[in-house]
Amino acid sequence: MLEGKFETASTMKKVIEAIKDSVKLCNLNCSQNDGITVQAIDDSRVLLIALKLDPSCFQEFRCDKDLVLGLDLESLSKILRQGNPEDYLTLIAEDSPDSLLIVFEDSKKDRISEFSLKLMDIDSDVLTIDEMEHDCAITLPAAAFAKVARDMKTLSESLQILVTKDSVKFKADGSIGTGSVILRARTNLDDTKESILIDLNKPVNLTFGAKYLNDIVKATPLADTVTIKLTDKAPAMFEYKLQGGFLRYYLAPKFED
Amino acid sequence: PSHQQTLTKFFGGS
Repeated sequence: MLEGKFETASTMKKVIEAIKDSVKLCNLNCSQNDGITVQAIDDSRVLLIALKLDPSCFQEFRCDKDLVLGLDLESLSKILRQGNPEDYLTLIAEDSPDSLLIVFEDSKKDRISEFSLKLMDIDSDVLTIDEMEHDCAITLPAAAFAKVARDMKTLSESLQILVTKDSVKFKADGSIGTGSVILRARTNLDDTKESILIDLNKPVNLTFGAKYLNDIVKATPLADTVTIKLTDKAPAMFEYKLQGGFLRYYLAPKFED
Repeated sequence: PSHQQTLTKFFGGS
């Protein structure tokens, strides 16, 4: 039996809102040691989502037997919208479940809402992602990255990211003209989440689809900062840290074959 | 123009 109780429903609500536009169906893997993990790839096989919610993400967590819960994320999102962000949220499943029970509790108002979501058999192939060497790692405020990704998409369907040891430059070249935004590395000791940190082994110049970057920044409400790891001619990794877990996106770049 | 690559080119499948 699985029983995972979140102190607030907001984490799960934000996670599902962050991924449901990229992948429609996905398997939730549940185990006592790892908590809940997800690996899902979008239909175009360009963007991969890796979610980890350790048992420490939960107020209470037990999972007697490893479970795979196949979910339609649009349906899950409909149910998660029924609860308030500050409600307790509990996910419950039997050992051979055909449905997932989702319970919201508002202890102050003595309100309990229960929903049952039908599960599906989802055939998904799993990709092996090794801990990658990277040419550079950038940590910046998640909102600042979201603004660049959203603004630049209006100019071009591609966004070029150029990193040197003291700045990150985003460049868009479109039919109406061009644009660039430079963010300089800075350490803000009063407010560390406002810092822009660049850890550079080698300068990087990579191009990504603006559409996919705009899917990734849907995770912005989950974390104050995002860490981006880039390597020449290889997929980039975008990480939003959660308390006791993470939501990572792996995005294949654009380049000449 | 550059071409969109796919992840399967970089990551092993199972």
